[in-house]
Amino acid sequence: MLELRLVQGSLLKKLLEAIKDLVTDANFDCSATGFSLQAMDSSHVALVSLLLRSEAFEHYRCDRNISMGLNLSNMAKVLRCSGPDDIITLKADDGGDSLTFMFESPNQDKIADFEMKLMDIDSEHLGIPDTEYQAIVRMPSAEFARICKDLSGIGDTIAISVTKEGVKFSTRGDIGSANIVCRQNTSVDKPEDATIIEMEEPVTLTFALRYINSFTKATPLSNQVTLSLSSDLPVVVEYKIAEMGYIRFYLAPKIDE
Amino acid sequence: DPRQGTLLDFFGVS
Repeated sequence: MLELRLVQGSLLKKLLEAIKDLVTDANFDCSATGFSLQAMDSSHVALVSLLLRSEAFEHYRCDRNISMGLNLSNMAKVLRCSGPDDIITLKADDGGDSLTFMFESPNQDKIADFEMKLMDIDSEHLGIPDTEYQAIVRMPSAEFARICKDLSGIGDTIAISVTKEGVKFSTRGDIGSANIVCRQNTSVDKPEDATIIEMEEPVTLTFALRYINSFTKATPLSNQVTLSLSSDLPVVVEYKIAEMGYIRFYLAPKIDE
Repeated sequence: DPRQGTLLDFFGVS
């Protein structure tokens, strides 16, 4: 028996909006730790890993580990039927072939339930080692989204370069080129407005901009985004969900040959 | 031009 009651139901809605265009079908895994997902896009260039810890739920019952295959676009459609302040409860029976979503309005005057059929999905689970990254940049998520959107009007790739001077985002295309530099800035009124750069070594990596732009759909989940970069590794773009969990995107870089 | 890497170039399937 699975029963998960999420008072801040809009979190689940925002998570689905953030991943539904990147991944078509995926398995949601439920265990004592929490509600999680790891899935790659069809070309194996990008991966999303998300976790809502069991503590994020007002009620969390998961009698045994369960993996539920769902079409994410359909799941997003179901979640769009919930109100912005609704409490969302997920329910599934052991050995069942469906997942029920229950939406309760905050004053309990409307209760809706939607049942979705589960799918069998063969998915490759990647082992992602814990790594010390050469550079970690924390910055306002809205600023990062703005930069990616602006650069995508100029080119198809984004070079992210971290030096002592700051973090530089660059692109070039048929009409020309663009460079945007953000310097460390901790003298802000609100901590979420800070830009913090921790650098062990300078690093430059180049990525396909359309993937990074897709990751920024997670912006409503967090005021800050963290970029973790090392020369020979995929970048990690992480949005922390308060004390409740995270959504991380991994993106393979362009490789010089 | 550099080629687009895949995650399988970096991470193993567990």
